[in-house]
Amino acid sequence: FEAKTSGSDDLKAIISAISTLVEEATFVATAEGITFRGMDPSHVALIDISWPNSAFEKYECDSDIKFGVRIDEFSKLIKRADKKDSIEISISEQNMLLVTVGKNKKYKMRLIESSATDTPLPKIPYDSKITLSSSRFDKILGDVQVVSDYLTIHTSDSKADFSGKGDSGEVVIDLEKDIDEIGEISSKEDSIGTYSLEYLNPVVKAVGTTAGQITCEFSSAKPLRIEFKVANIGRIHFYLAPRVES
Amino acid sequence: IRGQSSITNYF
Repeated sequence: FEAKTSGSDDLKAIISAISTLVEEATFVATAEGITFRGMDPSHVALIDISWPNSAFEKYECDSDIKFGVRIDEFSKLIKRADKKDSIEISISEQNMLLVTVGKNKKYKMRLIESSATDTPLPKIPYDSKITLSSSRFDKILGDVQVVSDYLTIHTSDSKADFSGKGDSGEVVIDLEKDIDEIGEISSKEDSIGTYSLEYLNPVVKAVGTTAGQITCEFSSAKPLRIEFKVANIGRIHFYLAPRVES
Repeated sequence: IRGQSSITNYF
């Protein structure tokens, strides 16, 4: 198995997103590419990543392989890459991950026993969909966070608003007013869902500007799915379970 | 009362 990226931004974004949920990550490499799927320890959020072979400068995988890494250690190595540096990974016979950063930095990192289980994906319908720039979404989360720990998303016909309510006050952000930065709003059914900023904020910051656009899909009191559109990567899906009336 | 649900409830 051998994979070489062109540039380091995508891998940094992926590792950073995963680091918001887990300390140890198991990746699966097949001839098709590299995948990761995992939940945070409290099973509130799930990340599903599929990175196709076509997105790599060089990719070779003769037989399926699982490899586990400590995310903080892997992240430290990846961060030594400049934006344009390629990162090449392969696995040695001694169960070490060989990481070549740029032209001349050759790291060896100990792999961990992979505790991978087959995590399914939530099976849910998505009634509503909002596409907007990731920087706009990041600002909205900041706007809501000053009064609340939770973001409420509400769609009605083809209108949407984000809101938050806390002890000190509340805020409503009407998306119709800044249509320039909103790509698309659609709803098959009026939907309202409330989601924890404790999980949303870190992942949106982690993927940051690497994702130009994001798509939020949800239904009333059902998980939110955010798709981050990162140029070279097939799929980064972040699922977040809702706050519900109990 | 509001509570945090688990993603596994939706598998």
